[in-house]
Amino acid sequence: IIGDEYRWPHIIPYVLEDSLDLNAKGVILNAFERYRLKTCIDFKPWSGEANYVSVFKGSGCWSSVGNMHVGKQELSIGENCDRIATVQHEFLHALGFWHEQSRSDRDDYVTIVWDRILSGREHNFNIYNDSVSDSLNVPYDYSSVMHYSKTAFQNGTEPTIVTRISDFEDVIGQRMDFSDYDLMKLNRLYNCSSSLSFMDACDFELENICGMIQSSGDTADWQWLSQVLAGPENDHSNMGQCKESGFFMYFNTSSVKEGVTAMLESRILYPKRGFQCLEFYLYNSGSENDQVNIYTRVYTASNPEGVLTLQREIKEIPIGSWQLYYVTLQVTEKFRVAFEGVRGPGSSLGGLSIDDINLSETRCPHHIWRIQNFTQLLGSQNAEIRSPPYYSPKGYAYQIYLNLNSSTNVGIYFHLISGANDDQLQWPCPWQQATMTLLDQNPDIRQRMSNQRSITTDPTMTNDDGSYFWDRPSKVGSVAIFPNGTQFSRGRGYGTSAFITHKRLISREFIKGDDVYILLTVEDISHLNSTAIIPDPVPTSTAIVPTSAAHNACSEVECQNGGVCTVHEDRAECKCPAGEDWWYMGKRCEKRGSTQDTIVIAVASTVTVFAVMLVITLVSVYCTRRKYRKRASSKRAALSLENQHAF
Amino acid sequence: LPVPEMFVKDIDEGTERDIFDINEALGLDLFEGDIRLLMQGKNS
Repeated sequence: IIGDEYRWPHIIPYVLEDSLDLNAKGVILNAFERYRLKTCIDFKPWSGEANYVSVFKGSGCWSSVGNMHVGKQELSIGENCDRIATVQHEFLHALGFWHEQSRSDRDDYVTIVWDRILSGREHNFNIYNDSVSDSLNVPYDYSSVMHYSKTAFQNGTEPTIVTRISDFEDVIGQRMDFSDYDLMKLNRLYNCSSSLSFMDACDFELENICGMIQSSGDTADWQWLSQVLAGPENDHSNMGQCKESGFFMYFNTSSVKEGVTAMLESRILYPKRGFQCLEFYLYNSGSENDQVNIYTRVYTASNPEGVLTLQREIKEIPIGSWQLYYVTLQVTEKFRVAFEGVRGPGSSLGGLSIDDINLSETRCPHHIWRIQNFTQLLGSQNAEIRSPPYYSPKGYAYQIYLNLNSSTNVGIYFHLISGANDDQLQWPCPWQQATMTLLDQNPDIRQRMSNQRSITTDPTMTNDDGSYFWDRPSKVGSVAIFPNGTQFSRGRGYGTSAFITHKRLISREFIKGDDVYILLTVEDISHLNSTAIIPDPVPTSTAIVPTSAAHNACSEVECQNGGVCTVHEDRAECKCPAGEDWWYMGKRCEKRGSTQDTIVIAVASTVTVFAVMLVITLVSVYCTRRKYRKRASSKRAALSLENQHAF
Repeated sequence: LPVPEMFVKDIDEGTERDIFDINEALGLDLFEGDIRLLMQGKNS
């Protein structure tokens, strides 16, 4: 939308209203993380700013377009809207974006079939001319998260939007993540040149190897190559699709003795948030005992040469394929990341290779489920795949079930299973949010359009027979057997049959080297039940901690007129809503103020002061005149007596 | 083939519902499907 008045500040104040489902709150915070990674837009809990976004559970999913300067600007994430791309879509509206197909040049790219549109819904296919809406010199985007799908407002089964290039017919309407052009437009509109959480991405395509350096303290070097006889045959970035390109870094362990090391260090990096996620692919064509160690070199005033700290030892690297790894870091000072290849015992005919490094100040997924030979699975009938068992940080055991049976959609479900800690855990399982991500394996984290869904365990949810859905699997689950023959109990699954369509699954880089990765995170989000404003993630590992004290303090305080309770120095305080010319005040936001009141007070004060001054002046004049009159009359009396006496 | 109800609960009930489907099913007639106009004509 054209007009600077519609822009928000780069840090948008927000409130997550209590009406929101807990799963929705978690999803919204995850959506904010995508903005922080890929744009210069950040979000902060509202602390009294004139205008803020109030996210609540209304009827449906909707938003206004742009900053309306109304103080509290509502954005609804209602039932079934708690999907990350839906939240991204609604916030793009709030940031000033219309739908992609309402562009002035829309008819050059798609045909709207008017007689297939539901009667009375034709207005949903409006076009804005270029004096109202600016496409910011970005081409029409079929893959925009702001585009409708072909079935929008149809009155039958035939598409209402037909793309002029037929290959895009099933592309429009994606709800995975920002497209490249979405980001280009957003970053142009808000003059973005950097983001809060992105640090570096390197696919080693250029000879400068992204400014990485070979350490001088080691005995061997990493080589910049595009192919190794013993493997890999090609890099991970392009998978051999581009001739004369596709490079990676290689440490030849076959040419060195046991114990020899080669260290490759990144350029200097400057952290902002204090927690990082390092992601990269490794290929091993050497010995099974070769390993890679990840170090950080942190520079401080007392250690200008940098302190080298071992962060992770990676052993048993699979032979003969690229494998994805994540390493969590917590660095608060300027630093480098170092990859150390170590020649282990045993014979080696090849070596270790690294490619597609990404470093960001985000949280790493807790688990990676790698599914190999995926194309074969996708084409086979009765394809049901179950992940290995995993444990959440709280100790709950779980398993993921991927259903490939449908010819159009892929389903994904989360199951609680019996585990070693079940006797110590709370049942029914309360408020654990499972986030399942199908990874788009684009080499650059900023260009990925990963498909993500989250579900949350509600301890009050019941089955048809009255039993608790998330109760202990050994109580409510059914018996199942792992491939190794171990028997266990599996609870009922919760998820979606429409996780992703087959057509989208084979697009992008979801399947790469015939591998698919499902990233899994299960975290306790019960703290989001609190009405306290959620703090930004901080350097400590416990990112979101409104604490039970916050909950207790606020449970005794009721803020009026839409005020929000927050805890400051262990005391509950009400943050009162305010607009441009009005505000609420008082301990409980019980009093209303406005600029009109101020004007009245100022005028009244002025008039009062004027009146008092006038009274004082009049009294002073009266008293002075009276005094001089008295003096004058006594002088006259004395003068007449003198004269009498003289005569 | 749908997964039997006894094994899993499908939050999407077998269909992919987009934003405008959700709003339409609720009987909402929002501008362009999911845009709320705060003041008459201000956004447009």
